[in-house]
Amino acid sequence: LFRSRKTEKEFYDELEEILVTSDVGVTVTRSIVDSFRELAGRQAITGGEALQSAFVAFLEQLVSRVVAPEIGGPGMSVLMLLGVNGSGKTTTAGKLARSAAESGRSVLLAAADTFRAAAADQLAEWSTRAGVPLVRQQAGADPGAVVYDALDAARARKHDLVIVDTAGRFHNRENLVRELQKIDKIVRSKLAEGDRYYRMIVLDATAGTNAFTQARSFHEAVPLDAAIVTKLDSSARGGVILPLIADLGLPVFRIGVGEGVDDLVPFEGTAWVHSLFE
Amino acid sequence: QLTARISGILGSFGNKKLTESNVRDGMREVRLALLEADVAVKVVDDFIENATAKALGEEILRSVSPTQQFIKVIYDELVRVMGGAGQQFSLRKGKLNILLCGLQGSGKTTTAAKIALMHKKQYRFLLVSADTYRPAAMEQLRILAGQAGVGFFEQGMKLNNPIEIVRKARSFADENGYNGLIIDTAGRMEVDDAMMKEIQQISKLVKFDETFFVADATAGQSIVQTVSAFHAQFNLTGLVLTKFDSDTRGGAALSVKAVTGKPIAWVGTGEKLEDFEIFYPERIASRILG
Ligand SMILES: Nc1nc2c(ncn2[C@@H]2O[C@H](COP(=O)(O)OP(=O)(O)OP(=O)(O)O)[C@@H](O)[C@H]2O)c(=O)[nH]1
Ligand SMILES: Nc1nc2c(ncn2[C@@H]2O[C@H](COP(=O)(O)OP(=O)(O)OP(=O)(O)O)[C@@H](O)[C@H]2O)c(=O)[nH]1
Ligand SMILES: [Mg+2]
Ligand SMILES: [Mg+2]
Repeated sequence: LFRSRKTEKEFYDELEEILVTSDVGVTVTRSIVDSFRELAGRQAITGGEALQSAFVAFLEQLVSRVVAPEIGGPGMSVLMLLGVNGSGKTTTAGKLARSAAESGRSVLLAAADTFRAAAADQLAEWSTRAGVPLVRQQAGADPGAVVYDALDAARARKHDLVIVDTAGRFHNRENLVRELQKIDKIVRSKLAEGDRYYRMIVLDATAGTNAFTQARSFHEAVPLDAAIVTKLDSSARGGVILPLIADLGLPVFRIGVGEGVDDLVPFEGTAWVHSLFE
Repeated sequence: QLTARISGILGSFGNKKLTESNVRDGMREVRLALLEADVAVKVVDDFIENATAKALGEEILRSVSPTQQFIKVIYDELVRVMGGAGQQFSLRKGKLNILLCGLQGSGKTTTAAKIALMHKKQYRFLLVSADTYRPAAMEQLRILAGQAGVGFFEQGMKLNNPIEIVRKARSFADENGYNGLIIDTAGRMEVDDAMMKEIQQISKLVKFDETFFVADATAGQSIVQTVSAFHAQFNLTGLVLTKFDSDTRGGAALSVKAVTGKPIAWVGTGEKLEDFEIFYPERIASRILG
């Protein structure tokens, strides 16, 4: 995408096109480019090619500003996945369960989506693929009750990682956000000294700037520790990652790159930045 | 707000016409507004070009402010591109075969049941899941079909070949008096050649009266590439936009419409099967403009 031999104006025009078409958002793009222009001015960087390599370095530095949490600790770890409808939470829960089980952890899955048709059945298939047990209740049960039971079971059976899958919900649906806050409160009430709790938003890379609105909104309702960006095997480039890191200070914990159980990989900032310009 | 920004720019012009210079200034704001609404860059550029041509040569009316007039030109052009006011989508009478396709998680399975619920007085529907990939996809559609009070092709649940499922479902529908067939397919990406080949094969098994691309209203820039590929490989006849109950401005609606030229039939406005409405260009136009 970055052609060689270009003028400064050509560079900045191409740059805005690349970032906006990558779903960084036009407002965020302009503020990032303005910061870069200021830096380029101060460092007296001139010419299309020099600006190009300086900008790549600038973005690499930006994305390395926050580091993804390591899941683990002396006690039990609870990882709750939340996000809007269809973003990939259930699939991601399955993938996470599998990789944690493979690295020797004792994992328990909790089907806290008691609303959507066949949600628990879907997670049940994933629990089989991951080779880990699942706590579920009947459709229409209180999601908080599922989580309560799951944490009791995890404590009793000495699981060291509980992965909670929640129902899809939009951040502008007040009653659903309140339900999420209620689930969150129940988790926190069941934690003991030494336990760790991670709340992660699952964002769809094929979404536009609403993905950032989702992250910002949910972060205000339930403080997030990280994001997982799915469907990066699509033609979308996941530009939401830039404002996520720059504006919200949220790290990207993993990225989803397919529908198979192993298609969840660590986020590598440098590789991702380079992918924007491929 | 766009109106405030435009009036800040156009302010008070005493000219009889919207001049090229103040139209260009105004269009810069419109371009920004459309990009912020997630309309694809190329679609924005084409829209601005056409809207500019319309805005120039507009005589300034004495009864409205230049800002109101400018906004009206933009709004009217957006409504026109989105399908025009008063245009209503309707399904063919008699026997009806519908194929649903789209990206992963866009809302196809839910939409299959919504379409059936909305039209069950006119057709006896059989819902068919050709999704042999997603865990519990068939169970999901089975439950939703039950909630909608329409038929579901249960035999498909024992089969693991989408082609075979669609063939057997078509015969089953014919033999059992179903005159509405809705085929739900697995989510897929246009960059997945094998899956695009599969949906192409499925599209030839039945004479589909409608092939709908189901798009998430929150979709971003790459939806243009996706829907172009789908449309190029087998003819889409219409579009469904889901998740309009989110707070997205929904620029994806303009993008998919501009790229395919096909009508947007319905919009999804929630998770319940009743949350399904006929598409009105005027509503979406105001929303996109913010
Ligand atoms: N290609 C691809 N598909 C994915 C990825 N992650 C999830 N999916 C697919 O996206 C679709 C939705 O995934 P789900 O896991 O059901 O999403 P969800 O967030 O749990 O959905 P709800 O519970 O309905 O809100 C499924 O078809 C998944 O296979 C990914 O990284 N790549
Ligand atoms: N809020 C809202 N949610 C919707 C709407 N339409 C569908 N959903 C939800 O979006 C999620 C995905 O819907 P599905 O019907 O499973 O999507 P799909 O396209 O069949 O997904 P795949 O088969 O995995 O590709 C579910 O949680 C649905 O309840 C809508 O209009 N509004
Ligand atoms: Mg789910
Ligand atoms: Mg489906």
